[in-house]
Amino acid sequence: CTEKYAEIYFNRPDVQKALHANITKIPYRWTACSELLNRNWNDTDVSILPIYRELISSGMRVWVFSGDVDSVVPVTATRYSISQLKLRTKVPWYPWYVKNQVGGWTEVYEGLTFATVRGAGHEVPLFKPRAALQLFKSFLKGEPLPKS
Amino acid sequence: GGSQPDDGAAADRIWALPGQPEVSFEQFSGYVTVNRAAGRALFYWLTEASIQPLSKPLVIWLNGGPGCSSIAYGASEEIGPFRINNKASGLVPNKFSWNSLANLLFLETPAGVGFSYTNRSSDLLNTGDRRTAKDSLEFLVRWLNRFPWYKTRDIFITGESYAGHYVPQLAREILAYNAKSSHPIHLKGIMVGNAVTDNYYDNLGTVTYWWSHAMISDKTYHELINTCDFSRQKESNECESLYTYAMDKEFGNIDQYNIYAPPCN
Repeated sequence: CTEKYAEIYFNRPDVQKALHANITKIPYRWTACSELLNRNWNDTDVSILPIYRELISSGMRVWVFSGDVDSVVPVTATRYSISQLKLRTKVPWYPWYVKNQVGGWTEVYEGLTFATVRGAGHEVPLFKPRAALQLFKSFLKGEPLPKS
Repeated sequence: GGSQPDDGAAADRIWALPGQPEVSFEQFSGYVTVNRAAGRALFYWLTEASIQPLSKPLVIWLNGGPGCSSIAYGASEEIGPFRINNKASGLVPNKFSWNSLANLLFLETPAGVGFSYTNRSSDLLNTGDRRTAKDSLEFLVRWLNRFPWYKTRDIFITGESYAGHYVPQLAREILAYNAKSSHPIHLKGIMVGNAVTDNYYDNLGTVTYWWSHAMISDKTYHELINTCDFSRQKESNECESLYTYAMDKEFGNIDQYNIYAPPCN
């Protein structure tokens, strides 16, 4: 329910003033998601996989994670997509740990690291903040997720 | 008194947000003009790292939708240093904030999201991936001019959901920019979560997830698989009816974004 609090807080004039926001007096309220934009989105790539191939070949660090109780863009969807990249495995599938519990499972491919986050919904850091922070830490370091 | 879109960093400093607890890090927010002719300006909120910000990378967070705000979700619900209390009267600390490890730049993109705006109203009716990537690159180039001490820092881009489009697309724009520029942007990596990636495999994987997690019946699963063309942008009426049936009659009253959590009523 937290986006409801955001809808109130970010429409407060004193909050907008502190943020230097809405200085031009936008003719609509601040909202978490713009339905107008969403309904009129008329340029979308059918697949991002070609871009992944470009980024991987450039040597960029690429990590993909998935909260495994999201049914909107679920883990199965992500796995089907990644498998199309046909990447070689560097570190085979294993459970990763955070604070002595399984945080999820992961596999390190040549050029891409994939990790699931156990029990997390669509907004992974909202539902599993500790696990998400561990994921972020490993990503920044460019190291595989902890095995214990 | 509020900064103008192209003021310097000092004008963007946030002294304190209403109801904010005392913190040790600096914050900045404001507008960066990305298209002068159309009057398009993107809004950002930078929360610097809580420990040794000068030695930490810059991480840009984008939310998806399309059309959703990284300040609403990334900053206020997920990785930012504050949570809004349930009266919306103030902020409480998030002890798992990612700004313990990095400087976090929440970007509202494209124009029309959150506080980001355009003076050309048609921009709101014909937007999409391409303009979002180009405007976001323009934002980053200009933002780094406003905050030049970040120019030499490692940069990462992260996000979730439809940002599965924005994040790789912006990374690709940066690679193209770097190929032509004598001052390349130090982009080191990207990370995306529950990311929209490929129409066909996303849709096939979603329906398969529903079935394998016992959210839909065998009958509905087989009908969806046999009826829908998952590679299409717009599905047939017959397929749409099956989706509606699955969601209305079989899912029940759940939070589709977290199937085992109580729904927000």
